[in-house]
Amino acid sequence: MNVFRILGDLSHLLAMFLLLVKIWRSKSCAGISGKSQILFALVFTTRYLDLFSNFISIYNTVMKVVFLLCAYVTVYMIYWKFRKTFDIENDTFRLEFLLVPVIGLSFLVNYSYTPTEVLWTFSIYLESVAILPQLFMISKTGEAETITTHYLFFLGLYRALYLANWIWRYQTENFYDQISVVSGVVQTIFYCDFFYLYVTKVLKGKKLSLP
Amino acid sequence: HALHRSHDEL
Repeated sequence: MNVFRILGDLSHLLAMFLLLVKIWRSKSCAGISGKSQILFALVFTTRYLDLFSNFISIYNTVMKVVFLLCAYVTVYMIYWKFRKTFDIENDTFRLEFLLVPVIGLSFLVNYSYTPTEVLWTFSIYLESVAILPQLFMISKTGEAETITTHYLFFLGLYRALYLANWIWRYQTENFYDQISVVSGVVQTIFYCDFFYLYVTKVLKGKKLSLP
Repeated sequence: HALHRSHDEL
């Protein structure tokens, strides 16, 4: 465990927490893509199937449980508790465009052809594209609430910190996980345009709105 | 060179 990894996990946790705070405080999930949140719940579910079969550490178990809980509570907030505020007309990204290639690729490129490994691979590939319905929604409406942009910033920062963690692990342990690294790079690239807008607009006190 | 997946990462 290195500093990049810890900061990455904390950034991920903060992102999910910020999203829940936004929904809970405003009693509204306006501007949030329910589709992205369903994909994240699916990512954690398929990745953490080893929760009961493969004990790694207290930290690992606790974080997995918290991530799963946050993901499911968020989906519950969007589709049940505050569904009247859910901006369904703008959440129109076609999920089959992500799911079909991701399912196909997880069968083609994986470490071992077993159900848990294929599902783990599926979760890694899916995570790299899961934010696209959310980014699509923002580009469609042309704006995002400031707290939503903080959520996106920490979610992107988490994967960028994991990239630093993988470089560190390669240097110190000679360890690398090709599937995670390639997907992590792709995932981080999707946030670059947003990072630019975040730094040039949100951090200068302006609302994120697209021309 | 190691080429395996990281079971300890989240």
